[in-house]
Amino acid sequence: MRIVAILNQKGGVGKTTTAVNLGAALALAGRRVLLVDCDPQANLTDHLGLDESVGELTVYDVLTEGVPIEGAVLPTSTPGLSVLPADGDLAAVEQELATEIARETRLRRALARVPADTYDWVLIDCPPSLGLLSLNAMTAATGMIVTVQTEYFAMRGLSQIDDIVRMVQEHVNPRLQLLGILPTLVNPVTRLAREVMEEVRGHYGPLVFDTRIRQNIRLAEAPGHQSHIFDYDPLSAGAEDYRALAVELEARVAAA
Amino acid sequence: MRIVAILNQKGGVGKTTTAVNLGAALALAGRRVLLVDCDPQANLTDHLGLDESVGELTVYDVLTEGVPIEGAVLPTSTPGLSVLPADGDLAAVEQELATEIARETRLRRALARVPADTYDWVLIDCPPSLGLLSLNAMTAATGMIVTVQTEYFAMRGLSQIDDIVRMVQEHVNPRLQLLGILPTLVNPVTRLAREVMEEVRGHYGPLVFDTRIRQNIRLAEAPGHQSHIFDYDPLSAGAEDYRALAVELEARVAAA
Ligand SMILES: Nc1ncnc2c1ncn2[C@@H]1O[C@H](COP(=O)(O)OP(=O)(O)OP(=O)(O)O)[C@@H](O)[C@H]1O
Ligand SMILES: Nc1ncnc2c1ncn2[C@@H]1O[C@H](COP(=O)(O)OP(=O)(O)OP(=O)(O)O)[C@@H](O)[C@H]1O
Ligand SMILES: [Mg+2]
Ligand SMILES: [Mg+2]
Repeated sequence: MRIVAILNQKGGVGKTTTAVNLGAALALAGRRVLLVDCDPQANLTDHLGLDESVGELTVYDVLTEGVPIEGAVLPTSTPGLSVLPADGDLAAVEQELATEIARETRLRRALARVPADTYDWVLIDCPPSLGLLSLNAMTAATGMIVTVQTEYFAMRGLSQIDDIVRMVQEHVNPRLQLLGILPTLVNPVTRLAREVMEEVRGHYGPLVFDTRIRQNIRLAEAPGHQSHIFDYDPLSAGAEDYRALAVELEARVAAA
Repeated sequence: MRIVAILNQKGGVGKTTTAVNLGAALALAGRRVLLVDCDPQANLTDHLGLDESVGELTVYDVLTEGVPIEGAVLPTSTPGLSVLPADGDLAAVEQELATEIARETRLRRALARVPADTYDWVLIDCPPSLGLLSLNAMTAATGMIVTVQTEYFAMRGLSQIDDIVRMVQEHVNPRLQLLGILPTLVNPVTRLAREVMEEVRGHYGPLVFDTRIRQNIRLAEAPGHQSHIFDYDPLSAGAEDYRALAVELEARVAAA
């Protein structure tokens, strides 16, 4: 079971879009995938039209009450693709766990109780902050993918991520591995995108995925239809890019 | 002194870009403007190239130690445009003030101690969350502008904002007024943008600004040059839109 946190504290850089569509690509390739929505804004849950079917139990109950993950997981219309949903309650997690013991290992312990061969991939969608929820994701994860919109601010946030990864590796999760940097919302023709790509590659070299997720309006339209890109427009550039990413990711972990 | 919080808990919807460029437009029109960076990621401070000149004192010290705002304010190269900067320390504010009294009125009290005719406008850049920092901004503010990227998720977040504005008005700040909804990152030719605009207008009617901030790569390039749009490319569509917004905003508050 590979557990991957999708991270960047900068807002709006394609974390949720990546979690949903990379997850769907892996599921359509025959893998069993669990998407964990770790954002109180619950965009992932909403993206797949599950906000209405969210019952009593969400990832909030898993983190605060130790409810087993299986009790809260929802299926999607795609075989092999399941969601551990979020809702607004999750906003309270930081305060509620502020004085608790082992606040950062709750997600890890919950995932550890899931039978080992239930899922091939667990993808965790993180909020735009480096708080307790992102920390739980990084503590639980075997690997992480950092999405970087090829513009100024998203690139600037990378050094802060380096620091926090090192801290997590030293103190709570030595097996956490940076699987790759994923360029997102790439407009291939602009000088800005090229300059940011050069700077990111200069710093991270081979860690940068060859796959770049190009700007493609279909990816922005899909959530309005409660769908991932493969249900909404399987011939789009967005579908092509996320399919390629799934292939590259599996090759990368197989080689590791 | 008009105090305006620039808000939306959704990430990457043009809050910082609006705070900087609306502020610059007002300053270039002769107003005295203070930009308050309320985001631990300090994008606003960075946008104007001030991250290096940030001294010992930032908005963090104002909020936690009661340091006077004047002690931390930095000038910019634009006359009439000043910045109360942030740095990474601000990330700790939520925990540090977790058990303190009057945690949400700290920014308001700090601004109340600034001599009444020091600034014409105070614009507060908020982080992508509805936590203690955004709450301080909404408690201190006389008005708020909600930036809405004309795509699915930013629009979905609006109902949550309605609730929290009502709560702030009822409990801590009856004078808080929604000044307007600002469509941002608008690609005028896409159906998605049109559909989101229709839905937002259907809900908010005349509250939606006539000015729309169009997608314009110059706005994304400007921070790489440590500049606002009027220094970077004053003839661009981005400059045109933010200039128009400043005019519309002043007309709106004059009429109120
Ligand atoms: N490659 C793309 N092409 C076009 N639009 C995209 C692409 N990727 C994401 N989007 C759109 O851009 C916006 C931001 O993306 P998304 O919500 O996935 O980012 P995020 O990092 O999860 O944001 P947050 O930090 O708020 O959680 C959304 O409206 C989404 O639909
Ligand atoms: N109208 C525009 N045209 C082109 N690019 C833009 C426009 N407005 C903002 N951008 C770019 O889009 C990205 C997101 O904008 P910005 O950082 O201002 O949003 P934000 O809401 O402050 O994000 P966060 O929630 O992370 O604080 C930035 O890279 C910015 O330079
Ligand atoms: Mg997201
Ligand atoms: Mg910002």
